[in-house]
Amino acid sequence: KAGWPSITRLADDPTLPLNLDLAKEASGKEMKPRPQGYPLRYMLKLYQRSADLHGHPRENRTIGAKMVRLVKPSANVVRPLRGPWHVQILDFPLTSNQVAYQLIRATVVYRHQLHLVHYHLSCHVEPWIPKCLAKHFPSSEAGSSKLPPMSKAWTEMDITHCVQQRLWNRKGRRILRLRFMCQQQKGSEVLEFQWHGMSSLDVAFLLLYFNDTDRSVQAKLLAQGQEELTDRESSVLMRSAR
Amino acid sequence: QACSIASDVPCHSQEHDGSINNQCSLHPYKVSFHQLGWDHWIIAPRLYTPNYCKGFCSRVLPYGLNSPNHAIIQSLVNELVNHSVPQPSCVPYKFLPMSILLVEANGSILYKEYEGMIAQSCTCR
Repeated sequence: KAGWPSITRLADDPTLPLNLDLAKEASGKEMKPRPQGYPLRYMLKLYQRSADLHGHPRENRTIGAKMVRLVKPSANVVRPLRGPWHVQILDFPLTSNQVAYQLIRATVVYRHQLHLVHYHLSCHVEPWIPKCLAKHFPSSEAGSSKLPPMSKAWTEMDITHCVQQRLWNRKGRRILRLRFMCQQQKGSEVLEFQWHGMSSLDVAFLLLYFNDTDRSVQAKLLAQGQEELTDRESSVLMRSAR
Repeated sequence: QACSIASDVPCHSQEHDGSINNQCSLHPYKVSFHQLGWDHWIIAPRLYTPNYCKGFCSRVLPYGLNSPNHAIIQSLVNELVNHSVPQPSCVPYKFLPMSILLVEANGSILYKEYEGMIAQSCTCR
C-alpha cells in the first residue's frame, strides 16, 4: 500500500465499471431515430461478420476493436458553387472521451460517385484539419479489418492520424469538420444542383473504432507501481549496504 | 474431512441434502429484447440467452461447482453455529460476452462487445 500510490488511483476511478453503460442505454424509453440506408446496412454487415445469430463474438472476427461507433453528420452547410466544385461542409460531433475506451482507428466512409437524374459527380472528402494527412484504403490491402465495399459508389478513407493527433485530446466540445467536394464529369455543363432533399447521411459517415483501456491502463499503472517499488527497494538496499 | 473426524458434524449423504435433480445447476433461458422492452434501441440480435443458476447448495459440494472453501465453512456455520448466517447461494460462476448492435440517443449506431452477459457455469458461494 505504501509503495503503490498509482494503483490506488485506479481503484478510486468511478468510470471503470464498463458494464454500467448498458444500463444507461436502457434507461431511455423513447423511440430513437434509426439511420436507414447504406449506413445501417454497413453496420449490419459488420455485426454479421463479427458475431453469430445469438450475439456470440466470432472466434475469427477481424474487426480488431471492442466497439465501433458510426457517427452521422450533425450539420451540413452547402457552399456556393466554386468553379466546377460542389461543396458541402459536414460536421461530426465527437462525444466526450470515456476513460475506459481508447480510440484506435477512425475512418470516413463516403460516396465517391453520385449519380443523380441530370448529374454524374465524382466526389472526395477532405478533413478540415491543418496539416492532416489522410490515407485512402487501397482495394487490395491485405490483412485489413475493414469490410469489403458493399457498393461501388462508396469508399473508405483512414483519418486516424488526423483525429488522434489533432482533435481527440482537445478539451471541450469537439467537432470533426470535413469538406465533401464533388465535381461534374468533364465535358458536361456545370450546373448548380440542389443538395436539398439529400440527407447528409446519404453522402458520408464517420467510423470510430475503440478498444478497452482497462487492461492497458492497468498494465501501465502496474508497471509504474513496480518501477516505483523497485526504485524504493533499491534505495533501501543501498542505504543498508552503506 | 470435517465430518469424518468431528463427532458433532454429521456426514450427510447426497440424498439427505436433496435429490441430484435439485442441485445447483445452469438452466438455459432465452428471452427477446422485445420482452425486455429494449427492442426500440437494440438492432441485433433479436434473441438473448442469458441463462440462470438455480438449485440447492448442499454441504457436500461437488468438485465441478468450483466452490471456494468459504462456501463449506459458511454452510457449517449456518448449521452448527448461527442459523441467521445464510446458506451459500447458487449463482453464476463464469460468463460469456455478447455483441450488440444498438442505436444511441443521438442516432449513432454502435457495435459493442459487452462482457458478463451470458452465464456459462454455476457455483455455490
